[in-house]
Amino acid sequence: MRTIAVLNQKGGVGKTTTVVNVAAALADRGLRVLAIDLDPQAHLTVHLGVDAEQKDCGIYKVLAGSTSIEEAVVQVRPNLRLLGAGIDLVGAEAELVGEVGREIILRQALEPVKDKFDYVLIDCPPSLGLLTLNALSASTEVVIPIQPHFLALQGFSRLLQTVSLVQSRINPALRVSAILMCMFDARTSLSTEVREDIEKFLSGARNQNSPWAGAQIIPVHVRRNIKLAEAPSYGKTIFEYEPGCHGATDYLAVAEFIHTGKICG
Amino acid sequence: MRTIAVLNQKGGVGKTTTVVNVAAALADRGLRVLAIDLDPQAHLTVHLGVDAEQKDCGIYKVLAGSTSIEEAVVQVRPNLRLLGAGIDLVGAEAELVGEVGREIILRQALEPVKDKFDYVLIDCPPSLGLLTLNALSASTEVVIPIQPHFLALQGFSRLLQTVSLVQSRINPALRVSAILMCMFDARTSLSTEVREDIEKFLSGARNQNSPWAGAQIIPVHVRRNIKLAEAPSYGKTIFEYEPGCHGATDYLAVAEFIHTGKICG
Ligand SMILES: Nc1ncnc2c1ncn2[C@@H]1O[C@H](COP(=O)(O)OP(=O)(O)OP(=O)(O)O)[C@@H](O)[C@H]1O
Ligand SMILES: Nc1ncnc2c1ncn2[C@@H]1O[C@H](COP(=O)(O)OP(=O)(O)OP(=O)(O)O)[C@@H](O)[C@H]1O
Ligand SMILES: [Mg+2]
Ligand SMILES: [Mg+2]
Repeated sequence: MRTIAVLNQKGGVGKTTTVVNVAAALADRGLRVLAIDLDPQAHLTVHLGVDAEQKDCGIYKVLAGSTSIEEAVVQVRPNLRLLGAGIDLVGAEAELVGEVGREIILRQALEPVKDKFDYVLIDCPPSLGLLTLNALSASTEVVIPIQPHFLALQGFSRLLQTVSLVQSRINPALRVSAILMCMFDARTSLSTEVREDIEKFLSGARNQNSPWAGAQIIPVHVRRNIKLAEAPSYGKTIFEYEPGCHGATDYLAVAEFIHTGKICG
Repeated sequence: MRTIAVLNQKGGVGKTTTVVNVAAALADRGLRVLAIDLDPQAHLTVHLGVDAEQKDCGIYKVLAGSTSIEEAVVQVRPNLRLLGAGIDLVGAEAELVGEVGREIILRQALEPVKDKFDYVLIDCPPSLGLLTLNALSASTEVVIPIQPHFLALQGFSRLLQTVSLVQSRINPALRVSAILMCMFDARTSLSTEVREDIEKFLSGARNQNSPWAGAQIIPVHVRRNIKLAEAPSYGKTIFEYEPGCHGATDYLAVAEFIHTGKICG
């Protein structure tokens, strides 16, 4: 089972869109996928067409210890199950802050279902708080979606520092596996400049012993495409909403690369 | 003095871009403007070309009570002063949580400079925590930038509830004055649909006694324009970077509307 935290504390960069569409593409290939919504905004839950207002949506009760993952998941598509977020998740960080081992609650809850899934994808909130620490402790890999804008780069080193802290103190297996350029617009030089900045940074890290030494920029970028922003209002993945658009082609290739390490087609 | 909190807990919707460019446009008209960076990401500070790594950047020391606003501000352009954020602001919320009257620290600090400025614009972090509560307690108005996407609408009612709580418990004068459509793309139906949703919501609120009963959508939208995303990497406002582009025209008209209630030209 590969457990991947999709994370960037900068808001609005494409985390949720990436989890929904990569999870759907992997499920379409026949892989058993669990998508976890760790964001109190519950956007992953809403995007997959599930009502986040229901109290018994799932992840909060798992973190509070009152139910197991097995009981809390809902099947949302063939091969795709969701551990959704409800409005009760808003208070979780404050409530868990005093718990012993508060960062590893999710990791322990995932133990019993390890052989039931091929992939676990975790949609993280736009912050580096306790919910995100739970995701990092439970994961073996981190995928970082990045919007190719200057301001979006500002927090990148803080994000890597947090990953490094979790790796050295809680989860030695954790590493940053990939960086995904989202909302990419090849017509503007800004997108290419930002990508070059990141490439330079990563090549400087190659020989170090850091959790991102092996990270690479996924060679497929997700182009800006309004259909990706329209799909959530229908509770649909991009493949259900507009299978022929750039968004669908791009996310299919991203999922292929994550699964096989190669670009398809 | 008009004190305006620019707020939306959804990340990446145009808060910082709005504060920088509206502040610059008002200052260009000869108005005395103070821009406050309340976001630990320090994007407003960076966007105006100031080094956020400096420890003595400002706002943290003001909230901690060790210096006054007068001593902490820096002049960044003619008529435009900045109360910047440094990396020390990251820990502020946790440190202030036990303080008596923790929500009104900024309001008290602003008292002595009330007659030195015509406008105070506060760039809020993408959350509804203690820093944002300080902004809401110190302000008379709230301007809400919105990206015209379905997911961006999800948190809108929670945002209004927070404003309402601050109004009823801490700051009775607070009201939502305007909603600004950012990154607007008139070619797609999504932008227009989202605007219509908000219009319907606001017209239903007209007769109520809520802090948003008088709110209106600013009749000028800020179109998506890559120059707005390029300007921060040079530490420039849009007027300095590319004065003839859509971004500059749009933000000039937005600032005019905020100041006069009319659309110029
Ligand atoms: N490639 C794209 N082209 C156009 N719109 C996109 C693209 N990817 C995502 N979007 C839209 O941009 C907005 C931000 O994306 P998304 O919600 O996935 O980001 P996020 O990082 O999960 O945000 P948050 O930090 O709030 O959780 C959404 O409205 C989404 O529909
Ligand atoms: N109208 C626009 N067209 C194109 N890009 C824009 C526009 N407005 C803002 N941007 C860019 O989009 C990104 C998000 O904008 P901005 O940082 O102002 O949002 P924010 O709400 O302040 O984000 P945060 O929640 O992280 O503080 C930035 O990279 C900015 O340069
Ligand atoms: Mg999200
Ligand atoms: Mg900002």
